[in-house]
Amino acid sequence: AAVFNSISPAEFFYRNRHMAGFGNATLAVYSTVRELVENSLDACEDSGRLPFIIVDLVDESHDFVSVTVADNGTGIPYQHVSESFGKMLFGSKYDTRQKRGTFGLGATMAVLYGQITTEHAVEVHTQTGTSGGHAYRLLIDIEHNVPIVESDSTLDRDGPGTTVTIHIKGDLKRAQDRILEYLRMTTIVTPHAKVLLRINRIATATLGRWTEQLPSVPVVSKPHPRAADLEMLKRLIAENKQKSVRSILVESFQQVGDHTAARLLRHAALDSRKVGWSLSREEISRLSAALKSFDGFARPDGSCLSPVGRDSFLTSVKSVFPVSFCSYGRRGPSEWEGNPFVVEGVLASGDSVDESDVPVLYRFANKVPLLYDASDDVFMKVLKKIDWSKYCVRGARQVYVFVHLSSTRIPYRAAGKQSIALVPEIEAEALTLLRGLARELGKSARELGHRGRSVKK
Amino acid sequence: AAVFNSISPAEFFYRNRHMAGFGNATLAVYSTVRELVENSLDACEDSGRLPFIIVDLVDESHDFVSVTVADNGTGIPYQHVSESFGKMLFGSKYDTRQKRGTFGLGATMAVLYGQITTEHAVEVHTQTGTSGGHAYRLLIDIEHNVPIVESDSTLDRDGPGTTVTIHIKGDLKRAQDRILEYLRMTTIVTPHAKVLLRINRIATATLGRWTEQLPSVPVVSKPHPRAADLEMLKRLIAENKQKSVRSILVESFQQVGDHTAARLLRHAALDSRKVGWSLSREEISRLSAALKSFDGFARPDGSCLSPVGRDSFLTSVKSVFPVSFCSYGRRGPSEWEGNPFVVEGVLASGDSVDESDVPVLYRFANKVPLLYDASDDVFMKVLKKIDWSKYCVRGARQVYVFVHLSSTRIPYRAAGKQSIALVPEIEAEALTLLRGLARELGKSARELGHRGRSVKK
Ligand SMILES: Nc1ncnc2c1ncn2[C@@H]1O[C@H](COP(=O)(O)OP(=O)(O)OP(=O)(O)O)[C@@H](O)[C@H]1O
Ligand SMILES: Nc1ncnc2c1ncn2[C@@H]1O[C@H](COP(=O)(O)OP(=O)(O)OP(=O)(O)O)[C@@H](O)[C@H]1O
Ligand SMILES: [Mg+2]
Ligand SMILES: [Mg+2]
Repeated sequence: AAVFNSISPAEFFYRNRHMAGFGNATLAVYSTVRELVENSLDACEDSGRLPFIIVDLVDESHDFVSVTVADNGTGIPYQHVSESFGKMLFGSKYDTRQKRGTFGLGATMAVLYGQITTEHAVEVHTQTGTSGGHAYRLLIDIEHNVPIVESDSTLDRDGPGTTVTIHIKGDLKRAQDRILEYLRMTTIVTPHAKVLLRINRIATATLGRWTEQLPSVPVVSKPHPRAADLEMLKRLIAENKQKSVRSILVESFQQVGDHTAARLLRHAALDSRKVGWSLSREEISRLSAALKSFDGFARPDGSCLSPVGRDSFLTSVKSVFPVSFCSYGRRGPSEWEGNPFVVEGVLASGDSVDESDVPVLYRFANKVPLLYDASDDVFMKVLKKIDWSKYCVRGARQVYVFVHLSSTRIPYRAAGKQSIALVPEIEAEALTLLRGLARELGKSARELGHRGRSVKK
Repeated sequence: AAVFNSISPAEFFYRNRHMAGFGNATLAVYSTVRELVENSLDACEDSGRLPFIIVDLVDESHDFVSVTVADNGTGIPYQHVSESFGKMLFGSKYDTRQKRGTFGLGATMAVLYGQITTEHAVEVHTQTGTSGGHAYRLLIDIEHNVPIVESDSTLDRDGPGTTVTIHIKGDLKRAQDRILEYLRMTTIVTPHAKVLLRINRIATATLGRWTEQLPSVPVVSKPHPRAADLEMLKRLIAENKQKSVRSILVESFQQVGDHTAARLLRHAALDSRKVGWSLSREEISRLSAALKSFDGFARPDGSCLSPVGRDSFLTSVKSVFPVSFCSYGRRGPSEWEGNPFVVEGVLASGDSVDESDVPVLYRFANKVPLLYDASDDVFMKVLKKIDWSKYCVRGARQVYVFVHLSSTRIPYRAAGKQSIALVPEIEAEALTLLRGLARELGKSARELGHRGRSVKK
């Protein structure tokens, strides 16, 4: 007879670690650095300080690598450290604000991979603004998805922040170049960060700080009505049982005033005075259908987002790449299934290294560089839709395209955060953005051509 | 201050349903059919009966679709029905035997999507060989990942099997062709199945049964030593605390006899008489490294796998495609990270519909057709590595390549089961397989060319 049982989220991601970016030794080192650096940058931005991150990679014997990431961020409150690193689907980023982190998995995946490939526990040193320093050594009980604290002591630190050290089996030599590229790309979309990379204790690269301008701080915004599936409506109604469905709509959602609420309720054939708890599933379903199909909403509120911004993005691209022409564009805020988003882009051109008639594409999502799995990505699809030969002087200049998606939810294809799914609204905005940037490139190429010709005469 | 909390697996896949194949209305209908049909086929094969599956798709008003899948399989034991459909990470397929299902997510994802887009609960009618029939109406409490049973009654059925009906918001017109193709491809790798597709109650297609030959029944095999990471070793040792490490190796793993165990322990610098509970983490780590790096193991035991097989595969391809040349090949059993696998392929050619110099590729994993996300797939990569112009007479004939991966674990890129990650061992075997099949195609094309010429003279 069949044996039925349930597995914990940690057991699921242990068995399917391929999906989370921990499928092989090279990718595991890269993913460990990525997950820790992204946590550090989220924490630095929450602290309001200019981020300073130190990444230490040390080659140990027999294909073992130790990865240490230190930051000057908020630190982790004492009582949450063990679960932050020893429990899957746990974290502080589950609200609707743009952040790099979103799943509650990353740090714990790195701990899990380190624990199944080496005998070392993870070491976390942390201090918040309101506490002294703490040092922890942690493991994860995979079957039960709970942390195992090996040691927990106080520690003297020189200020708030977090330092995490994880030992993993990995191929540092192979992962090294990708890690450097990842850190360099990180400063493109996080130009106010300074990142120091040390390999085997030798300073290999100092990247950034390209600007001291802090990015805007995203604030939690009300959900957009287009996100209202039956589950979300059920939860909002449960929190406002006594209220009328009209006031639930106006108070819970953004872009819904009295007038719009009246129209929506007429559309759903619902009496606006009906109280929350009296709505049947069938009525909630009609309300969800009305919200999803209504196309009269104003643009979504972009205050939950934090794009890079024109000045910072142009500055960082010019600081990292040898470019002479550089142009910025931005679309949105729009929404996909009720998730507000903005797409920004920089198109730059510089002297050509090798002949290429398609621009080099660099993709970013919520300030995370996406370096793998480009073929199925929505931005790659958009890049290929454009006939670049119309806009570029072939072969004369190398063209770079940087595209950054900011959203309260990124439609990643897998938990390893490398590729964005083909969402029509995102694809449409990105296409308009890139076409606009391509036209500017074409205009500048013609002007350059004119100037070139006038000089040659 | 940051607010920390944990989310349930259902909440995680609710927020990130893109990753599980439920990202848009067309894909949702396709994925619902796929998840239910795969469950049905697993159950039929467990029952030992020839599978007969009926798929009913009904267009309801306003973009709503009802999906009903009925099978003559084992049925679901009474006390496990609610969790099978109302709890993520729950199921009966967590052992190391080849099956279509592996995550414990599929059916529950379909229930979740139906529940957040329509007011209907899922209906499950089921009967096992040892019970009467039961009828359930279920929902899932997403925040807590537990089922909500709306109704539970006895039901008269004409024998064991299961019928599931889910209502979802979806675009049936758009999904219809893909669903038909999916079912047709299903019969290629499950040729002993008969599938009836009805759309709006009209019989649209009857597919299969191409053979009455049952596939081999996979049995649970011992883990392969190359799968021994520290977590697996820790669990095996915990179950055998009193035993010597030598007998733990010999009894727990396949392909490890006394002689091999002695060599491995020497390699790990461990005394073979040491008892399980006395091993330190450091010693377990040395043992894992020795097992992972040892290259003297015999071929893995393939009894946990159930390939399609030469006769069945050739029969099914010829039954579905208009082909005149058809050749079969198979590699393995080999292992990837200790997971046994076999790669089978059929290369066929028939009259050409349109000019194409690259064969049309059909991918399968554990008898599941993979119709989406081909660009990043390991088999697509291998297909492109071969210079087909060397083997095919260009344009004269349409060439089809069917590749099927059987394994105790499929390295899917995401939970939506559409694309296989680039695992070196799988890539290497698939390349050898396809080269062999391509050579046979070349040979047959030359023979045909000779015959053609001799006729023309
Ligand atoms: N360097 C750090 N500074 C401050 N807080 C941190 C740091 N690293 C981890 N955390 C805390 O630990 C939690 C869990 O981190 P983890 O990476 O597992 O998940 P996440 O960042 O929330 O989401 P994701 O899986 O998308 O990365 C975070 O939400 C954050 O609150
Ligand atoms: N038609 C069916 N006949 C018999 N058992 C079934 C059927 N459908 C579902 N089940 C049972 O319900 C369990 C859960 O199904 P579900 O699809 O969610 O997960 P799974 O098939 O185990 O894995 P996966 O997520 O990879 O599909 C199965 O393991 C199986 O035991
Ligand atoms: Mg994180
Ligand atoms: Mg299933």
